Amino acid sequence: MNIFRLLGDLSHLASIFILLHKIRTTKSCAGISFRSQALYVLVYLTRYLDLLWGPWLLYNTVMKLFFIGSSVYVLYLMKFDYKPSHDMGLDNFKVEYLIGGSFVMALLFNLAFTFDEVMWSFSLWLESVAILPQLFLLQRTGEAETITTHYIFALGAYRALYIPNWLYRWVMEGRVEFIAVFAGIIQTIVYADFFYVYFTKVIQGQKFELPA
Amino acid sequence: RQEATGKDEL
Repeated sequence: MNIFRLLGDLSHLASIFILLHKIRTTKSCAGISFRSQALYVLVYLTRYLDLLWGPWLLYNTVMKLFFIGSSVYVLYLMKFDYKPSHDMGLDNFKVEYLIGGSFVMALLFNLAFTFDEVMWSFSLWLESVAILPQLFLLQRTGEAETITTHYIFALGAYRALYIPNWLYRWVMEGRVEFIAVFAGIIQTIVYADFFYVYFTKVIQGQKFELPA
Repeated sequence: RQEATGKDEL
């Protein structure tokens, strides 16, 4: 554990609390992509298969269960409690390509050609692009509630903070996991445009609006 | 494989 990893995980936790807070206070999931949320459920379920056989480190296990539980809970809220506020028509990014592409990448790049290793690699590639339906929805609506942008920022910052963590571990422990690092860099690049608008507008107190 | 960096991360 180092400061970058810890801050990354805290940022990930914060993103989920911000999302739940947004849904609860506005009583609406408008502007939130159901498709991205569903992809995160798939990411956590395939990443954390090792919950079935351990080893169960307390910190990791609590976090894994929380990520699975909260993402399923968000899907439930969107599907039932706040269904009418869901932007069904606009939230239509073709996730089949993201899932298919990630699966191909997992078949090509994995630590061993076994079910759990292919699923683990799949989860990393899928996570790297899982935000795309959300960013696509943002693009189509052209603007977003400030709290929604805070959610997306915290979620993006989490993986961005893992990059210095990997550099630190590479230097200090001599270990590096290329699949995780490469997918993590792709993930952070996917957020680049969003980060730019977030820093130049939202942080300055302006509304998140994309140029027409 | 358990010792791979990514395996003890989230």
